[in-house]
Amino acid sequence: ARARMAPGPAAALLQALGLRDAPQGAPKHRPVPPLMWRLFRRRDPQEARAKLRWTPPGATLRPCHVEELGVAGNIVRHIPDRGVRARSPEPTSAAGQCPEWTVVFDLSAVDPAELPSQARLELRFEAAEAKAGAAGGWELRVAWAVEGVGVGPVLLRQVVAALETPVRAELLGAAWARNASAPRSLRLALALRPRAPGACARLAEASLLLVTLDPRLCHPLARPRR
Amino acid sequence: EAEAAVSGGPSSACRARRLYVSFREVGWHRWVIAPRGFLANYCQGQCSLPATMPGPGGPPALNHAVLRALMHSAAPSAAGLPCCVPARLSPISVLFFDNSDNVVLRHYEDMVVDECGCR
Repeated sequence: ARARMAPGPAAALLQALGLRDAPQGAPKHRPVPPLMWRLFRRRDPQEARAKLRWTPPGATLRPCHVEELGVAGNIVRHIPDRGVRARSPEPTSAAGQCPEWTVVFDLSAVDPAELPSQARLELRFEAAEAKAGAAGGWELRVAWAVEGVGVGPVLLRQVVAALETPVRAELLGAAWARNASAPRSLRLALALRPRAPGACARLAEASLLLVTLDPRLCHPLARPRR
Repeated sequence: EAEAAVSGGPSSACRARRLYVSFREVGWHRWVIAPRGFLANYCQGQCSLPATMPGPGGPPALNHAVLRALMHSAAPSAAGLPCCVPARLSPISVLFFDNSDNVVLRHYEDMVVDECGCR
């Protein structure tokens, strides 16, 4: 499957650009996340030059570093959750049991040579429930989801004060080792419970922001001329 | 959209010429979100003596290129002129959808020709 290439003279260029084949096109109903726009505008030298009118030669951004996120990297991916159907449809507060969700992230597009530097889980909750809040905050639990078995070992627990803004959890170091390649896919079981008795929240959207560094795209800094 | 190189005269010297690469033109506009295109530029022009080596304000020519141009002026049949090639390039970032519907931002080095030189 990896050998599949786009026909024509563009194939070699696509491969050089790190793409196995030409994507089919923009997916329907998939808006570009505002964060990705912000990162693009900040990274793009031509855009920066257009804004600043004049940029001294060589005055480019720090190479192989994503300034806004504060980590090394030259590839940022916004990966949507594929596990929508696995979610519990309705929240229930009976007996303090809130629903759990299974989220699945397809990481097969990540090349094994890429070194992950950030894997940020981002969760958005239904607006009405997020605004209602819980007096003592929430506890987010992230565990491995094992097909046919249910919930596997817990990866992290995190206290969340409010749900109005996206809830974020860093998975690098918890879901897989910092110096290891990303897995082909990530299947997680999520649970969010109010710390004091209260209503459950409903998950609206889950995504993974993955930053990687491909050393092949990162040229060493030019040495000063002697 | 490329600037035409003029043959003869000082404008035919090796230098960066304007070339705008449009992703629509190459058929990538359905999955490249931004930019719509970029000023890639290209190098064209002669690397003959004396005017173009080294170019005013441009990068110094390699010693080998100077000697090759000297040799060409003395004995044109012995060797061709040096090549006019990119001497300094800069990166661009591209935002696109991949085949897994991920939104990807990649930073690519060496995509824009800033300066040309005789090599």
